[in-house]
Amino acid sequence: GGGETGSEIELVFRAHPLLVEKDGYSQTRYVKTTANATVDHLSKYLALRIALEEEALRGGTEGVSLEDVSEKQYTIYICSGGAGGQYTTLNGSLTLELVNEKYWKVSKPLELYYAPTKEQ
Amino acid sequence: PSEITVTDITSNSITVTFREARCAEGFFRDRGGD
Repeated sequence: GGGETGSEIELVFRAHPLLVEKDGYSQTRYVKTTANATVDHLSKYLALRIALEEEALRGGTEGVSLEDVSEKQYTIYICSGGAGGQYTTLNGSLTLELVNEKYWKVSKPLELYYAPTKEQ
Repeated sequence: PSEITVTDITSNSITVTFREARCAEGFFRDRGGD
């Protein structure tokens, strides 16, 4: 079940509809990775991709320093249903395989959401 | 639209590969028969 093909996970990744302002930049991302990837991997991947894309939009040529990229920059959510469209924060240590089994449980690509991590 | 970006990410000494496309068609598994 879930978005798995063997050990590969299919993800549909979008900006959180309530926590992220809509702009032309928040495109839907269609991602595939291995089932052992964690939420932290996904968060770090997103931080790197967004940093690279923002740099490209600015016309920058210096690239992105990996030291500026962290899994802490973004929080990953999954829709947990309910009338109010509730979203559950995913722990960084969870593998995507576990997210699929514990939260998603349907045979289609895993749908996740991201938003900048709120400062404590 | 046919472009796929491949990125390796390391966290806690484990490296995984992410592949990203702009659209699902032709990229995700066809679930029409499921």
